[in-house]
Amino acid sequence: EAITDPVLQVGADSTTRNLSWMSENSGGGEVRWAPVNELEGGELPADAAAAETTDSGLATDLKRHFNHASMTDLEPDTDYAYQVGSDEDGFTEVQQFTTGSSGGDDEFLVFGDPQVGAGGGDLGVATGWERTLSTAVATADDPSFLYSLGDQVNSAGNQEQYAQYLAPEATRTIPQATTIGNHDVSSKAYEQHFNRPNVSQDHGGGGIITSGGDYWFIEDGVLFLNINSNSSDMDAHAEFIDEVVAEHGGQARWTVLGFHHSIYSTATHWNDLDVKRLRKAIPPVAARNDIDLVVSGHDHIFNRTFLMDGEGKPVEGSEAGADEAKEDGQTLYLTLTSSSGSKFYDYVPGLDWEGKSVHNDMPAFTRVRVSDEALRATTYEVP
Amino acid sequence: TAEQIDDVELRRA
Repeated sequence: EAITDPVLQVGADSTTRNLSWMSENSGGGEVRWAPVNELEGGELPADAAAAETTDSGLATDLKRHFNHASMTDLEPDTDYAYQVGSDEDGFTEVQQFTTGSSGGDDEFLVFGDPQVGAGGGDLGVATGWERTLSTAVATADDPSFLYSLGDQVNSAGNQEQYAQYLAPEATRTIPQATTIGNHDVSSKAYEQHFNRPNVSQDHGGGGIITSGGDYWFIEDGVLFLNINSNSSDMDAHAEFIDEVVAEHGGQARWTVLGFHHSIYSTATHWNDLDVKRLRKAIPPVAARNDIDLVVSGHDHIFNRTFLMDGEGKPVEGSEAGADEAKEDGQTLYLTLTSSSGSKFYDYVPGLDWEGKSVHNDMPAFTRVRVSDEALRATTYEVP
Repeated sequence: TAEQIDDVELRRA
């Protein structure tokens, strides 16, 4: 196959979908798309929309080439067909996706640490990831996107692990957003495989051979902020969050922050130096920007906090029940467990922020339903 | 089969 690893991704908002793929040859890459009702015998029409790559170059394996492109001006509630490739390499088979409603009730799916390649036996882990993902898609009602909270792979430059992470069909039919984990950071492979919208050039950036970059997007009427928690420059992350919320918070009904290293986990990493640094820096930024929900991974255990305040303290009277009514400046934090089952960490009881923990070493996912009135996070395990 | 382990609805007070 001349074209490999195609990934459908979120764009800056629901009118845009990003794509990335690897190609045998360099240059000439493009994405072509059209509404499904314009397909002719299953093929895209000659006058299908097309867009050239916005970024491309030699892949980290020094053999293939990475390609990024975007489909733009998409209409809501519409079935689209697309393919990526080039004249030289040929094009992928036509794939389909559906755009979401505009401002109605929506939902998205969240996954912790697929970490394909960890825990011994790549095949079992890849199978576990595929099973959780397909179960989640079957459980949800037309999820608008998939949100993976970092450590997609175990070894940052391992292309086989990326191929396994990207193998499920949903990779090509439901947009996804990713977070950069500590296992993803030490290679440019992450930046090459994923075409993220609105990546900051000045906040959370990677290095010459490492990946990084804080970024944001709006989907389901929610402003999603995504920071590279491998980067220890907390002032830069805070500036990014302050600036994006000031500029775009008014366009969204809720604000969600995602990053890899959970600051309120109930497992082994809770006392790590990098986690403690984040735990000091994030709560005041979350409070002053009225971030509603924070989602993280890293500790391979599921928990949720009480409502938390800007000093990192549980809000008095917060019960961690089925309903949480927040005042401005209060935030709920979720830590997601492994979605593949590749590994789990030991439960640490008695931490101040623990509202509820589930620590039975089962892969799980979280379904978040969005309406004007509520963000409802329902978590399921996949035995 | 997925089995529910948590459910929380976050609203504004």
